[in-house]
Amino acid sequence: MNIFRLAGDMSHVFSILVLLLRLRVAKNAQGISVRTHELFLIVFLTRYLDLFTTFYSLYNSIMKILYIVSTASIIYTIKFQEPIKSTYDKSQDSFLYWQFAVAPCAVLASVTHLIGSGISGFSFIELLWTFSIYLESIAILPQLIVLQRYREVENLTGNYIFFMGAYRFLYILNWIYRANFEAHYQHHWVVYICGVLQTLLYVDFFYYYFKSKKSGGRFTLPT
Amino acid sequence: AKVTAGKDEL
Repeated sequence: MNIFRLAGDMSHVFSILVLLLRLRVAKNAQGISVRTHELFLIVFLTRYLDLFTTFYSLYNSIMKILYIVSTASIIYTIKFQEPIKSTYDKSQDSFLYWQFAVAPCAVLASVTHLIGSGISGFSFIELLWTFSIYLESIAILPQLIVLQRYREVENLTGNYIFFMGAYRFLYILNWIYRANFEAHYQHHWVVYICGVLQTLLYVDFFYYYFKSKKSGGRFTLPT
Repeated sequence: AKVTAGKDEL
């Protein structure tokens, strides 16, 4: 564990808390994409199967369970809890995630896992782990699309996405740190490439976020 | 033991 990873994980937890708070305080789901969180739930459920096979640390296990439970709670709140449920606009959150996210990532993961380990080294848990890495890299897309449609970004919504992006950025620093200071450390290029791609998706958002913070004005996205 | 990037992370 290093400071970048811990800060990254905390930023992720904070982002989830901000979103849950935002849903409860504002009592609406305007500008929030439930599809992004459904994708994250798939990511966590497929990646954290190692909860049953490998024990890393108590911290690691607790955080995994926390991510699964809190993400499920976000989805439940938006889809089933009134009055929030009736404010959720399905027609604005229409990213075709099976066709454009889940299926392509499943194909890509199958191909790269088979190339990497061959038929003899095939492992279903490993395949799902690789799939989750690919899927996480684009899971924020539905949220960014919804944001673009609403254009005016509500304060807490902006903060929740900011901390989500900060989490990914801090993970890049964490890998640089680990590569330099950890013995027995092995690179994993799929993890790195997906991590960088995921961070790049936030760049545009960061630009307008900081611009609005600097001017102290309202946060709106350009058309 | 060797540790691979991503494997022991969240």
